[in-house]
Amino acid sequence: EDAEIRGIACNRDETRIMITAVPDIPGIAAKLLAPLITNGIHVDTIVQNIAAADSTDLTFTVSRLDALKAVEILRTTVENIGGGEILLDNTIAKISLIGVGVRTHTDIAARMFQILADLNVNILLIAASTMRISVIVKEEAVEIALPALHKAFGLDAAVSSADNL
Amino acid sequence: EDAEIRGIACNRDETRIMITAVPDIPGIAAKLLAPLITNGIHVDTIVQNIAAADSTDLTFTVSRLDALKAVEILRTTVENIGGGEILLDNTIAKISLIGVGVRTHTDIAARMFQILADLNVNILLIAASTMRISVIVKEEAVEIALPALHKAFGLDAAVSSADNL
Ligand SMILES: C[C@@H](O)[C@H](N)C(=O)O
Ligand SMILES: C[C@@H](O)[C@H](N)C(=O)O
Repeated sequence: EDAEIRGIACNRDETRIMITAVPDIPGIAAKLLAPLITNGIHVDTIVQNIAAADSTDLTFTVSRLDALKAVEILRTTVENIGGGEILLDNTIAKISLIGVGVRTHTDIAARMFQILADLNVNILLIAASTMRISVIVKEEAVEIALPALHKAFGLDAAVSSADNL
Repeated sequence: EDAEIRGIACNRDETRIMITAVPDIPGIAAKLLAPLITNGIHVDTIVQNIAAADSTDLTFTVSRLDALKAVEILRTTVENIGGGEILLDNTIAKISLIGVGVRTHTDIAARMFQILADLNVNILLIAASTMRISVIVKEEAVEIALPALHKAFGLDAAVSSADNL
């Protein structure tokens, strides 16, 4: 029986940094990301939801080694743009279903969310689009979530999971 | 000169639906998505940022034809889970850079955001992870943003853009 997705990636070396209340005007995302680039910090996932009013939150993940440096760099920028707080969480992990087809995408996302729900795992963040469904969960949830997801999607854990796919 | 990414996908047939103030507890994402699936609605992008307190917002995109049906279906669920409002915007478009390598991911995201900033295009939503950087912008911005992005990333617009990659 074919696997429905190409694999599951799990990244346990992640710190989630959220900058709250960033002005929702052109140029802000660029201003926040640029200094991280010039300082050689690799940013993995970036999520920003729709602003309800004039501001929104911007979240991204970096490796745990880079986290404090990233926060230091961000402090100046956040002050300049008139953002809110910089909130850090290094007790998280990212799980991504990869190689998800366009046609099965919605169904697979729903099933992933249900599996996590059944395990009482709280989904802290979602970034899902064609090809890839990523969620952030507490790192201790990985132990039960990962095997359940491998099983549900017909994957051999040894073959298909990778620490940074 | 090789293109730095595989292509740029632009989807102009999108409605953004945001459910505000959904409880940040296990099972909520699953409850919201499931009825859409059973009703045959294809959900494209799903974004949920970190909850600042006990609740967060959940956004997803559907085709414009499905939008009103999706909202109808969601009303019941949102009431059951104790969520907030269902906010709709059908004046948006999604632009995705696809086939972005892990190593160049951060740099490419920063450049994409800068290009949009230079064009004074407001980024309404971001869902970026390895392989794919997606943003939502006002649909009228596509006209200036898409050619600029193709040019910046060394792509031939005719060859590499697709309405639903
Ligand atoms: C919040 C941030 O994404 C802003 N809207 C921008 O375009 O840069
Ligand atoms: C908000 C929603 O994602 C919730 N945390 C859940 O796990 O379902």
